[in-house]
Amino acid sequence: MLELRLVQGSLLKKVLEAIRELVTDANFDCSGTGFSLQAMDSSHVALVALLLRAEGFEHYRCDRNLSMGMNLNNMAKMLRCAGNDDIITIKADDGSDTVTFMFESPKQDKIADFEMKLMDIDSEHLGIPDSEYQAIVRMPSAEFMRICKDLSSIGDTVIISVTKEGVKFSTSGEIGSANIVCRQNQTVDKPEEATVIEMQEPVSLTFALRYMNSFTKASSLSDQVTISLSSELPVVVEYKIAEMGYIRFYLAPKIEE
Amino acid sequence: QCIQKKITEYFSKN
Repeated sequence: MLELRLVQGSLLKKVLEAIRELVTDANFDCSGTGFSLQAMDSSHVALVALLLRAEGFEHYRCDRNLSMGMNLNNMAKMLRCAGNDDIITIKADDGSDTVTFMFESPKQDKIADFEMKLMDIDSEHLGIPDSEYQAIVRMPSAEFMRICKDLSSIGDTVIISVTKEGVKFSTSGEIGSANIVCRQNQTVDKPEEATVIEMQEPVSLTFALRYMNSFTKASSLSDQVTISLSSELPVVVEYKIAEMGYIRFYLAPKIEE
Repeated sequence: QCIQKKITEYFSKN
């Protein structure tokens, strides 16, 4: 028996919108720790890891570890039927091949049940080691989204370089080239507008903008994004989900042949 | 010319 009640149901709606472009089918894993997902895109270039901790739910019952295979487009179709202020409850019985999403309006005057068929998904689960990164950039998520969008109208790849001067996003294409430098800025009144750069050593890596743009669909979950870079590792683009957990996107770099 | 690496080249199966 599984029963997870999320008062801020809009968070789940936003999570789905953030990942459904990248991943079509995925297993949602439910355990005592929380509700989680790990999935790769079809080319195995990017990986998404989601965690919604048990403590973040108003009610969290998970009698035994359960893995539920869902088609994310179908799940998004159902969650779009929930109001932004609705409370969402996810329910499943042990051994059942369906999951139920229950939507309650804030005034409790409307209650809806949507039952969705589960699917068997053969997914690879990768071990992600804890790593030290050469540079960690924290910046406003809206700014990062704007940069990725702007650069993708010029080129297909972005070179992200961190030096003591700041973080530079560069691209080039048939029509020309572009460089955007963001400097550290902690003097702003609002912490969500800060740009903070922690650099152990300079690093420069190249990534496909198509994936970066897809990651920025998570921007509505968090005012800030954290970009962790090391020359020997995939970049981590992390959006914290208030009080509950995170959504992390890993993207393998492009390497000179 | 750049080649696109895969995630599975960095992280191994659990």
